[in-house]
Amino acid sequence: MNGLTPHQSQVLNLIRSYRGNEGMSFDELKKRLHGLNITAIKQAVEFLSNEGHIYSTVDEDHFKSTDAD
Amino acid sequence: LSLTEEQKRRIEENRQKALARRAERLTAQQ
Repeated sequence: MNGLTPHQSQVLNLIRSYRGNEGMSFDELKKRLHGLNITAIKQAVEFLSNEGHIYSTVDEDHFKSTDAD
Repeated sequence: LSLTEEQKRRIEENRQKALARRAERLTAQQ
C-alpha cells in the first residue's frame, strides 16, 4: 500500500492520528507499538522522515505527519 | 501544549522541508 511496509504504515497512521500540536512522541509510539522492537520503530521513523511523510516538531523526538494538516 | 512563537516557526519550517522532500520523491517516482 503506497509503497510502505506494514510497520511503516502502522507508525505513519499512529503519528497521523495524533491531534496535539506538538506531535506524537517517540515514547508514545513505543507504548502503542509494544509488539515492535525499538530498532524497527526507529528505522520506520527515519524512513518516513526521509520520504517526507513526517517531520520533527518541538524536538527530535516528536513527529507530525505532512498529510495530517 | 502551548507552543512558543519560535517553536511554531521551527515546526512550520520542518513541515515545509518535509513537503518539499515528499514532492521530490513523488516526482522521482513518476
